Amino acid sequence: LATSSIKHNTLCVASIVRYKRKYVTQILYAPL
Amino acid sequence: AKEENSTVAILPTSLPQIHRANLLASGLPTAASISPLVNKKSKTKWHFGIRSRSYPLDVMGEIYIALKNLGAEWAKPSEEDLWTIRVRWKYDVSQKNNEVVPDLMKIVIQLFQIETNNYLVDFKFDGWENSRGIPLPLSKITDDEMCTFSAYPFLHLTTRLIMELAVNS
Amino acid sequence: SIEALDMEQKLSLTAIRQFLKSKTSYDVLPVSFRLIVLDTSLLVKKALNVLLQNNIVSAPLWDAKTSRFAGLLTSDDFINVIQYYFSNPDKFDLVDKLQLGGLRDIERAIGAVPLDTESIHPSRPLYEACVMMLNSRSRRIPLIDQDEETSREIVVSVLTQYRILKFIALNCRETHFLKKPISELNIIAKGNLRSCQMSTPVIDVIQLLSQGNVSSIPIVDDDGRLINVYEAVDVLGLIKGGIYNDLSLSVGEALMRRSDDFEGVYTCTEHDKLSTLLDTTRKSSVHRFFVVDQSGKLEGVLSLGDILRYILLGE
Repeated sequence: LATSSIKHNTLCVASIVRYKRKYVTQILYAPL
Repeated sequence: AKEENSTVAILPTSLPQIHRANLLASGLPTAASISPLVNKKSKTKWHFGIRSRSYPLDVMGEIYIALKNLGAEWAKPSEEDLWTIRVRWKYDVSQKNNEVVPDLMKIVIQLFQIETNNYLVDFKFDGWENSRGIPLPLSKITDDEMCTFSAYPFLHLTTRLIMELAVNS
Repeated sequence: SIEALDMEQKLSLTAIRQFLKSKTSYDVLPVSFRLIVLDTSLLVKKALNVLLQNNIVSAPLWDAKTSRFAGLLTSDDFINVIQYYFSNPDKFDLVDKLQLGGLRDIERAIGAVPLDTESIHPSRPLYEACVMMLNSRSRRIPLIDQDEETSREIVVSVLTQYRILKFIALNCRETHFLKKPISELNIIAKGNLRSCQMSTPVIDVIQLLSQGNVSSIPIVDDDGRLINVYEAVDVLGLIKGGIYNDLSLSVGEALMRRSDDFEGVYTCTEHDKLSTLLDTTRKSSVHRFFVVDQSGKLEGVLSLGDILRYILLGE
């Protein structure tokens, strides 16, 4: 899991996932 | 080859600097008070997991309390590895025509020491189980296509845990 | 000769369509890319910060309660919020605390046409996604797959008209042989073009965007010469700047908000060819082409959707 500093009370987490032969960095923004 | 006689162009008066100069020259009173949006491309700075400078056992205690508050369960840690928590977390969604969808997410939470007084809590997705103990259908497609994995449920649960830790601390 | 030009155009279109049928939407995806997704419980104003911070104008929504994709956030949603607030200035608090999950209620409250939530599997032929794109109001097609273990939806990516045209321009050499002038292709939107002047109130321009289901309104001077364009995505800057006191601004003043990295409005004349326009798409992030005459007078507009429609179905 990758995380970034909480800004504007918003949390941002991500994980890099292999999708078939490509790589997606799926990033989710959620309220704190 | 260069496209012959192309008349594609960028409209000069549409460039922000020129538009602004034209508007200010027209003497509009409010124009001077409107500043352009500074699209600061603040590059998101990423970290692995979450960092902590607290005492290791305190960190572990905070995590167990947060997990308990969130209704998650965990395997009893082994004596030799106090710094790893094997979590099982029920994430139930209204499923269509009661198909057997795994609803127990497994996550491994591990504390690492980066340097003196600097620790890292790492979260790792560790597969699914279903609460009715029905064995999961074996993956029927080739390994290569296996990777149709949605990270969003994992990302969602970790945000809830991080929020709980942030709020508690 | 005219016949040779015609024949070349037809053969090129056939080859490009064949190419689109031979590829999948998955093929358009870069080897490594990121996808920003917003939780539906996020506040609209926070989501705006996220879009601007990441220099994007749209993002898929994810509903944690159902663990499912919940549609796309686009500039249309922000236009709906502005129109709702303009009609209900006393509802400042509600707008300020509005969550992304509440945008559908705003849509209903102002009677806006809901955005389609059509999506397609990444492994389907790219041609299918293109045809679906033509009918999509949001001008975007989410690529959705299913998590193999849990059958939950995965938002893999979102295809846009621009990305498809750029993919064609980069991979189909036949685009160089589309040499007929666009005036002969019957694809330029002319006639009753919605336009405005620099002094037009920005709220009137936003109404024009919404009623006409268009993504830009040309700004002309007294002689009908094109001087600028107000785009739907400019609304994000308006809200970011605090729309609540800016709705009385003229569209010229509202454009003062545009950030300096705006590339400018692309123009062409009806003598230009699709080969040139697609080459421009390959090199620059163009949103559409405004067709002007020698003196700069506005004659029509050629959107990316018009170009894509011609490539798929024209001739």
